[in-house]
Amino acid sequence: AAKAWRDTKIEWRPIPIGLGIVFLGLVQLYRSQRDAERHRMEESDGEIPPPRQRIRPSGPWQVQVMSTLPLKALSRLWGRFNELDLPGPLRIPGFKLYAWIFGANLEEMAEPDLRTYPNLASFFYRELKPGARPIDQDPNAIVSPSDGKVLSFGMIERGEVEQVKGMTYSLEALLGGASPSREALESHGIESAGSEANGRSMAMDEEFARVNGISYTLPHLLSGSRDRPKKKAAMDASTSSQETTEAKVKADLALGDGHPWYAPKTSHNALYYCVIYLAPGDYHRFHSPISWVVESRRHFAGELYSVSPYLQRTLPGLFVLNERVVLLGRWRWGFFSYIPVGATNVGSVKLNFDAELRTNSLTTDTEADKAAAEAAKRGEPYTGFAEATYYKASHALRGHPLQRGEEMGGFQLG
Amino acid sequence: STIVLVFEAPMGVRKSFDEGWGSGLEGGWKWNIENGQTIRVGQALGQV
Repeated sequence: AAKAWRDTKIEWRPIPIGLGIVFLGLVQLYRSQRDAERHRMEESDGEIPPPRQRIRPSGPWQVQVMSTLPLKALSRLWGRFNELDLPGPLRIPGFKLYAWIFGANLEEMAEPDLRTYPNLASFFYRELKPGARPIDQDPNAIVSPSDGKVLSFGMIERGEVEQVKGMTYSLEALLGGASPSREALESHGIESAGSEANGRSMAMDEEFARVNGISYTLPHLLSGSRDRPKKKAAMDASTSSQETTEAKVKADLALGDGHPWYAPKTSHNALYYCVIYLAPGDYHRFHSPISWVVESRRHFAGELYSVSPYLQRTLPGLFVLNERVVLLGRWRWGFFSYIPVGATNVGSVKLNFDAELRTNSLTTDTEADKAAAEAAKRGEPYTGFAEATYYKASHALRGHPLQRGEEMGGFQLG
Repeated sequence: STIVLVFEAPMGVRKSFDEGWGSGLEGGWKWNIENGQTIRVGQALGQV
């Protein structure tokens, strides 16, 4: 060994870039996990709250392996990695390569100069040229909220939504059950959807917030800031714009055969569903499919499995496991819900009208863990979501109004 | 990423005998899409 050590020629070679990235990624993962643990310790005064009981999904070995990975930590790491600014000379070839691999159309981007996108995250969240996506003019149509591929659609029977190829899950598991807040409203003779909005009062708003421990109202929602009164000019502009939107939504909802927008449910109505998959090369902002009023949103801080068509076929109940934002509201014909589901590479769901929402966040996960622990102490089941209401966004409509085709938010990397 | 829509819409009413029973429902929700179809923002998924 001594002879070999003396006589062997040492030759230095650079580490391959891929191996280097993997190594740096593992170091960063270790650091983020360590920070997460420290954060939990600080939040709980030294006592680590028990993590939420993770549901181990059934499925083939690929799913079993995936279920052992820290998917949310990987997703956050992926997000941070993609926020690193690229050197100027690499931007054009880098983004062109990405577009070629994933089939992104560079011709329709609002900002065609690729050098202006500092990193992949900003390129991924690109805007389109005005008029690049014409909205169907039929007032009775529901339009596609995003670019993508239709994975499944149909009528909901026996309260079950079909995933793909016959996999089903219950609607209650997807949207969450009736919350105490909704029950409280209904106990006061106020229905949550399809009812006359003007009958609800400010006092009921306050009661709503008090009754439900996990719900809260968003008083300055439209300005996107808690210190709205300090920004009077912005507030006035926002209020005016809001009034215009309300008027347009009211006009849209009243179109057609004279039925009021709050028409009661009838036995002739049914529930329908549609699942749209956005591929990595697609435009990742999403829009309102109809004119409607969003009453509340529920944030389920679940896991972040991939939502590729393969996994949707393979992993039963995928949407029930993944982190998702459920927007509940009403449209001309009654109930309407809109559910952006996160995935490993795109864990962050952004809503333009909800500055409070934080998805794929360590803080949110810790809060969910604490809520689960507190529910367990009380001997109650953990509902699995945090709910916010938009009732104060518009006193007339009792929710946040959205017009057909209006940009609502999007999916961001990590 | 994925978007799931769940919504209430009219099923429509069955046509009367004179109009031809068995010819489906009238005035209800109708889909304009197919499974696996590529769609774009603003394209109609269906209509009432």
